[in-house]
Formats: sequence, C-alpha cells, structure tokens
Amino acid sequence: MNIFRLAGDLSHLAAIIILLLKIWKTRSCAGISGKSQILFALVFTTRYLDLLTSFISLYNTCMKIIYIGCAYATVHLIYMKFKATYDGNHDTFRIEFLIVPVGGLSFLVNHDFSPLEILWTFSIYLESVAILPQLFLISKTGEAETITTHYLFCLGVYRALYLFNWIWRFYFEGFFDMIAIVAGVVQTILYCDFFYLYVTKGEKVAIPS
Amino acid sequence: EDGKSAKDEL
Repeated sequence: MNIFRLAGDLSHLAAIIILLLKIWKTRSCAGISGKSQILFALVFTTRYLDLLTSFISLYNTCMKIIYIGCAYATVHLIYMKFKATYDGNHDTFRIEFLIVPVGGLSFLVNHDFSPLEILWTFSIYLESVAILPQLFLISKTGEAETITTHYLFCLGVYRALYLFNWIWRFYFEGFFDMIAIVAGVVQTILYCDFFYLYVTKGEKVAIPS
Repeated sequence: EDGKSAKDEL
C-alpha cells in the first residue's frame, strides 16, 4: 500500500458516497445514468468474488464490502425508490455494446483461463468503459449539475492516482499488471475531456455535442 | 511478481 493507492481508494469512496448522498438528499436521481450504476455494480460483483475465496487484509475486505453495498444501494435508489425522477428518456446508451465486446475480450486476453480470473478480467475491462453511459447522458441533456461533476471529478482523480500507484509499484516493487494498467490508462483517458471542461468552465459542465 | 494480476488492489 502506498500513498497514491490509499488516496485513490479514498477518492473512489468519496465519489460513491457523494453520489449516494446527492440522490438521497435531493430525493432525485435526475441527471444520473442508471445504466452506468448498473455497470459499476456488475464490476464490483464480478471483481470481488474473491471475497469468498481469499483473504488479503481487513482494509481490503471492508472496502470491497462497502463498494459493493453502495453500488447496489445506488442502483436501488435509482430504479426503485426514486424511479419517478430517473431520466430514462436520456439514459439511452446501449450497454450490451459494452458488455458483449468486453466479455469477449476477457475470454481472449487474461492472466489465466479460469472462471474467477476471467470474471476478474471482465470487471477490469468493464470498469474502464462503465462511465460512458453517464457521459453520454450528459452530452444528450447538454449539462450536468455541480454535484454530478464533483462525482465525476472524484472518479477521475481515483483513476489518475491509480496510475501513479502503478508507476510507484513498478519502480519500488518491480510489480506490474499489464491488464490493469492498459485498462486503467483507457479509463483515465475517458475522463480527460471531462477534466478539461471541469477546470476551464468551472463546476458547471456542459459537454458540447 | 512480474506481469501478475493486481488482486490486492480494489
């Protein structure tokens, strides 16, 4: 564990909690892509199946449970509790266009051809593109609320910090995971456009379509 | 541990 990893995890946690609180406090999930949240719930579920097979650390176990719990709570709020406020008309990204190719790729490029390993790889690839429905929704409506942009900013910071974490691990531990690194770079690039708008236009982001 | 998967990460 290094400072970049820890800060990245905390930034990720902050993003998840910001989103949950936003929906809970405003009693509305307007502007939030339920499809992205379903994808994130799927990402955590397929990645953290190792909760059942191996123990890494108390920190690791706790964070995994919190991430999974929050992901499902968010999906529940969007599709059940505050369904009336859900922006389904604009949340039209076809997630099968992400899930099918990502599923195929995880069968072809993985560390080990075993069920758990393929699911883990699937989760890594899927996470890298899971934010696309959310960015698509913002481009369709033409704007995002301030709090939604904070959420996206925290997610982007988390990804960027993980890149530094991998650089650190490569230099000081000789460790690298090519699958995680390539997917992480792709994911970070997806946030660059958003970062640029966030910094130049302030918090009120409107992605030009 | 070169090229091994990062299972200890989140």
